[in-house]
Amino acid sequence: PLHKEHRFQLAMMEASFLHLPHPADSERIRTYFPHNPCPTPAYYPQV
Amino acid sequence: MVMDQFGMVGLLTFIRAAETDPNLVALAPGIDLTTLGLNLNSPGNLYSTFQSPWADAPCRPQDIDYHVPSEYLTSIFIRDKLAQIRLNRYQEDLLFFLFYLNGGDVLQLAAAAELYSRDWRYHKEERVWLTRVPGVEPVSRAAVYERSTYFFFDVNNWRKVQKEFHLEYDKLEERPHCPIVKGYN
Amino acid sequence: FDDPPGLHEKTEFLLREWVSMYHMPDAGRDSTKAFSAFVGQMHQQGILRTDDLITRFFRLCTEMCVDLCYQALAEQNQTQSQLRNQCFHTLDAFVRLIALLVKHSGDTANTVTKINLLNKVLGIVAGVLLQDHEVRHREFQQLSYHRIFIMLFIELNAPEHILENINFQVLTAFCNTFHILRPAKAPGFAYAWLELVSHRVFIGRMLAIIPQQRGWSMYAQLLIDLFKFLTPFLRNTELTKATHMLYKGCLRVLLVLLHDFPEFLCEYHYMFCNVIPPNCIQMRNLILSAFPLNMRLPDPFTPNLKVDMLPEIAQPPRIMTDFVAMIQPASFKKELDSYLKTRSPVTFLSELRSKLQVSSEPGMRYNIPVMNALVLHVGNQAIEYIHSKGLTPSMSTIAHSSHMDIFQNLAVDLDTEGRYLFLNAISNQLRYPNSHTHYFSCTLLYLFAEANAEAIQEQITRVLLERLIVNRPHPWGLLITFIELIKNPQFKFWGHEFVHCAPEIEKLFESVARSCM
Repeated sequence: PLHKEHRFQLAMMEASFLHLPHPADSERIRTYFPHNPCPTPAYYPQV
Repeated sequence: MVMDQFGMVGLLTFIRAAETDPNLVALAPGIDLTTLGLNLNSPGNLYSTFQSPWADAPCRPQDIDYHVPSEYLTSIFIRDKLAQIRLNRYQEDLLFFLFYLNGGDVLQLAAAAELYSRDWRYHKEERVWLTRVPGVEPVSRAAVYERSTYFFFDVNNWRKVQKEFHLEYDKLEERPHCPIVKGYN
Repeated sequence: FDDPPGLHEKTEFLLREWVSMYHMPDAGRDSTKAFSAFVGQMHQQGILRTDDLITRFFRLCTEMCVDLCYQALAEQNQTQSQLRNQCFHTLDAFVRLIALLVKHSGDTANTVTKINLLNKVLGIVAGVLLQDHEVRHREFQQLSYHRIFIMLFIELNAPEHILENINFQVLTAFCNTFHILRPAKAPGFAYAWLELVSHRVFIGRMLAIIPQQRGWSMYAQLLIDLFKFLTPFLRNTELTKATHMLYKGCLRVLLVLLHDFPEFLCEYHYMFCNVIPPNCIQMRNLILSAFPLNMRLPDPFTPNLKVDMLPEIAQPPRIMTDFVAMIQPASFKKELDSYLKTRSPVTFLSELRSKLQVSSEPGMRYNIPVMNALVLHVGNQAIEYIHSKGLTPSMSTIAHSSHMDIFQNLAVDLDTEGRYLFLNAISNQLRYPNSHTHYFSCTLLYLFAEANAEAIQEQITRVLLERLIVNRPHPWGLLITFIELIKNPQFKFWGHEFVHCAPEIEKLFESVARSCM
């Protein structure tokens, strides 16, 4: 069973899972063409 | 035989449990690592285009920042003078450029929507854009298909190419839905 | 505590001033013109008078930047782009200020002052983060800290002469900070942490650019921090979405390392396997599958492959861990070495099990690090001994030695859990062609052939099979060992009950055998 400390860690991780880092967090600010990832159809070119 | 979890019976029990419990699958039999969005056969290195541990694709070229001479960084001088992005003002060439260079981005959907409104259609199987050639009637037509000559956009040679084609209507994408994104420039 | 009166207002004033100056078109190349003017203002306000004031200034700035982000995050009717623009407007300016202060601290040639200041600032940001994490708990947001660290790292790795002189110390400072902020200490920052340590610029610097691989040990420590954090959740095999995401992210990073820096995984495999829980078979296989870039592995399915004729078999692998020092206590190590040398006293063997047992708690009975170290040390000594006789390891040369006494004794004397861990320790050395792979492959097959109980053979098979049935990759040494086991009639593999104990198991063996033959 998870120790108390690990249960706390899991709870904190689960909370931060709701706001994962975004690729734009590590990039220069792009005011003109901001990075806006979104799901696109699988038949579109992805890369 | 060893009857606890450390023998073959233990392994078998785990395999059987993993068949019905998806939580167990990740560790055994594990994940197909070729589906994680990394080109493991790449002759070059992967780290220089590694986008993020949560991304299914590598960086796009435009997302990789480099230290360039500060003279190149003109954004601060011109950004207030740049026009708003309005896709309906741009020629097809630029729309295709935006579509192909912004995979997995809202801009790709927006470019697709604009191409659709200009009567281009995306063929889901052939994965190519096509449109009717003006003035050319279909050679044959039925409820579910037609045969005619179309303009295809050849992305490898970056030009429109005329070709006769048997077109099944259900293979064409419907109008793309582009999420409204405020704050584009 | 006890900030001097008025310092908060002065700091706020200065920060606003700087942000405004940073964004002006006439800030100059890399904001240097603005910086020169700003430093004058800092002097005027007395901020640079004492070390204490400088520290408080940075702390207050950090807290203000973080508070600004929390306010922005609380605003509704804002797109993600607008949110980022708002937060980064201040954060990026703050980062530029830090970078400029570091670069211009002390004389050009004085690297100590610069690094001291950097360490101070990183420590302050880390301290603010940890306090924020403790106070806000589940409301903690990583955005501002993530941005500060990554942009500061990128700024301080710009191609400038001043920075190139202090690059290794800069990287060390960041690694120390990331170790302080490891997921076990700040689990709410875990995702951002992994994003930082797997950033392409960070990986490139740590593993590719620093000469003589001086960054490798620091990077290895960071990976160990990650594995240690994941361990309790992976041991339970119940992966929540959150844990699954982090685990998958970890696998992606390992894949990049396997592709680009396999030697790094080769050299640190021992420490990694020490902390990865035994049930994380695919992750462990990933690490054990690494082989040097210039090596060409012979196809393990080659008919009549003469493994002992491969030239690489004689070469020992580099292991960047002092595993010998992990055999504790020192008295046990002494007794062990004495037995290896003299093959006496016999009582050493009967007491061996008790040296490896640490508790009676299920799942925690054995000291796995000591077990792993014992196995590798004994094997290493065995190889040296065989080589000293002008021989090479084989089924005959490894037998009848103090080393094999120990291995056979452990195989017989340990309970099923201990034996499983012991066999895991051996199987962790089945990697690319080298002297360890060869020796331990022979050892495993020897233990199978000479087993006095079918349970030992069953558990050897179990340990090998579970490493083979997971998705790829599979280590080369694992494949050749298993192929030898099922192909060589000497081992009478197919006659055992456990091979036919269930239809799924039979099918598995047949399937593996088909691909082998």
